[in-house]
Amino acid sequence: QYPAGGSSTNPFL
Amino acid sequence: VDIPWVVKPEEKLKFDSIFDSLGPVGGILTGDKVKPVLLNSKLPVDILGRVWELSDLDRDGMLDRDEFSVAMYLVYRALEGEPVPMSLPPPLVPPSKR
Repeated sequence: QYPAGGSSTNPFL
Repeated sequence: VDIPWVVKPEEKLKFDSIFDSLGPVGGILTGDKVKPVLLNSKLPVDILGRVWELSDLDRDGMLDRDEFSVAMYLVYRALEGEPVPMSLPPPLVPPSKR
């Protein structure tokens, strides 16, 4: 669901 | 490192019961399950974003039981007017992650 690395693992960004 | 975790056992019990009430799958809560709970604190989204950054220690977009406790701890402290740190102080890192 989320790409590895990067801040897109943060649901608030 | 032999520092006690700042999350006290009685607080951990409270956070664990919230964690369990959110329906973790495989002992893990996804971001979309945790997000409404944190938003419920009414803290600004940029603060909550930092709380997430600090508590999702393995950066997988999900929180396990200990990571969730860190998030809740930071939210409760923020509600008491304490600033959310820019990086996680060692006593806040769960013993299981050191």
